[in-house]
Amino acid sequence: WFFEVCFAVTESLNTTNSSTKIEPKQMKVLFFEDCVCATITSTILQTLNSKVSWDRFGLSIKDVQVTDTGIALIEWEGPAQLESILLVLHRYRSSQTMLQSWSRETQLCKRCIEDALNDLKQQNPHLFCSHSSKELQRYVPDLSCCLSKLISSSSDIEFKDSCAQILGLQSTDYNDIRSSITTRLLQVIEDLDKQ
Amino acid sequence: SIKIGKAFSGS
Repeated sequence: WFFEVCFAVTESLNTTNSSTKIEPKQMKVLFFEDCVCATITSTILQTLNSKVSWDRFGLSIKDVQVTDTGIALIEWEGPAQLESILLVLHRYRSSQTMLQSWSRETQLCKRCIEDALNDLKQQNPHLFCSHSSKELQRYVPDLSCCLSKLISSSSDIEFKDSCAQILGLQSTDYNDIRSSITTRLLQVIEDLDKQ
Repeated sequence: SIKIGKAFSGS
């Protein structure tokens, strides 16, 4: 089997109401077999529904349906800035392949979809941050606050200067330290998430 | 704005 996967997503430019409630949106999935548009197979539907690790990309799948025309509609939830997702899958077979292996097909399809999501994530880490990283980000304000209080309240001038130096700061002001630590922690979480 | 992510995999 060979798979080609392409995602086309749109990002909303209006992020002012991003804090309001998240409503499920619909992802259209088009399937092509040997370059011809075809009805999506049950194996691929199953892969989309239960094999792909959507949570690693900050997405949750709520429902999967197939229309009369063979197009799959996936109800999803994710970041508010993510407006729409279109997925196109192309499957074809090498002429030498004699046996069909459904488990192999599932593995390949899953890997290809996740690779395409990863391609999106590398370019747009803010849109495809994993659920676990979002969880970690919640601790950043508290941790930054705690660390900067520890540093700025110290009476050891040498220690304070050394901390400021490590952070690349000129001052040992509480707000400067907190802001620097916050930025650094968020960057580390984003970098690890991309890996 | 539209973003594109793509991949290929084969056995």
